[in-house]
Amino acid sequence: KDTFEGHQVLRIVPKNDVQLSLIKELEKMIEFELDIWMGVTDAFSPVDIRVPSHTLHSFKSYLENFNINYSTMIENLQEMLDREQEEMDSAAR
Amino acid sequence: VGQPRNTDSFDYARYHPINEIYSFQDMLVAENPNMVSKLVIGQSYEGRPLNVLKFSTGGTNRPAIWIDTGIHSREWVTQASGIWFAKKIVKDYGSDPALTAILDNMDIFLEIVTNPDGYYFTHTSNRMWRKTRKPNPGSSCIGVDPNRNWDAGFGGPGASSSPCSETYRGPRAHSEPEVKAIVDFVKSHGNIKAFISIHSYSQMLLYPYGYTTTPVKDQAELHQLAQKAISDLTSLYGTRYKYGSIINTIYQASGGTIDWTYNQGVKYSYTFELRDTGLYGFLLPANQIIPTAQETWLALMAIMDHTHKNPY
Repeated sequence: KDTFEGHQVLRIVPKNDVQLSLIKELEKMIEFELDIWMGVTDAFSPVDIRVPSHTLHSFKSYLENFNINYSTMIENLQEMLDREQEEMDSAAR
Repeated sequence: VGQPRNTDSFDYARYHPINEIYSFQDMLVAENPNMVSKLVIGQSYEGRPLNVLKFSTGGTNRPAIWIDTGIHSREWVTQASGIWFAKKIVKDYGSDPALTAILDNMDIFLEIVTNPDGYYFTHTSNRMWRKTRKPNPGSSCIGVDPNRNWDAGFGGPGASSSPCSETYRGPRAHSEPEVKAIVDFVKSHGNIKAFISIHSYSQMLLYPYGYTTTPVKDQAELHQLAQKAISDLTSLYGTRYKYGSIINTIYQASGGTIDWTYNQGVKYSYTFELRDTGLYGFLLPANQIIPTAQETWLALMAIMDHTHKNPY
């Protein structure tokens, strides 16, 4: 079973068209192994991206280099998945 | 142990594995033999049945409304909402005048698990799986995005040609059996008047097109109806939605489901993106299932009612 220990989901809100195009470029940058949960639409609309733990540091540095603000929507994805599974199991019982 | 004996004791406020959804469908058919039947419109790549519930009060090849949920397997709130809609239809027929009028004149088709292989995979191996499960020759990456696999601007911008991408369009239009089954069904039925494809999560109601900026010829009517549907949806819990054409509201996406259905002549073609609390993404807690389904139902009713009252 695939696990997602340490994966984070970051929420990025582009504040102008420059940031918008920088974030659009991210979708093509395979080295970060990003999983786009909610894609780029327009400035001020959130973009949610799952980032694996092993690229998290470099990805955050990339955002910070371009002064792109982000918040952490999900701190540790696996913890949430474990909670979801526990909830399903206990409801089934 | 723990298995519901009927659809009244089914737990609508939790997520269910695929075998429980199959059992739910069979129970609903058994309990409502005069209204609900199960059609198997094809098989998934891994051989699972593509079940469609047909809600009908009689007639032959009546004008019909299609609803599908779960084409992107990880969007669990959509399959869970589909289950709730199925029960809601049988519960409200005969007591809700609008739904009763619709079902007295039209059929409703509901495909709850549109991508069964993907859904099974999300429960057993990878909760984050979105695509189908067919291998791609020459690549180690599996699956196709079934919402980029339709013959509407197929291969254009807004879909990927790389099998490893989450938006991989597939080798050719309708290459995925899960997509082809719906294509064949819509064509052979020939009397589908509304087609609603349900996704999550960014709180939007969208109409065609996604592959071109050219507006559809019914844009004014579709926009007005979207406004009414969202106003009804918002009235329940205050959930705010955006609405508009796919390309203007989100981004360019080619090979999309409702672009194809619209081009086939299904005027009322819409796609939903359900509730987003801003905290969980695809992991929407199970206690959000019923509120999500309830508010979405109001919008669905607006679209179905308009379709019924505006025959074409």
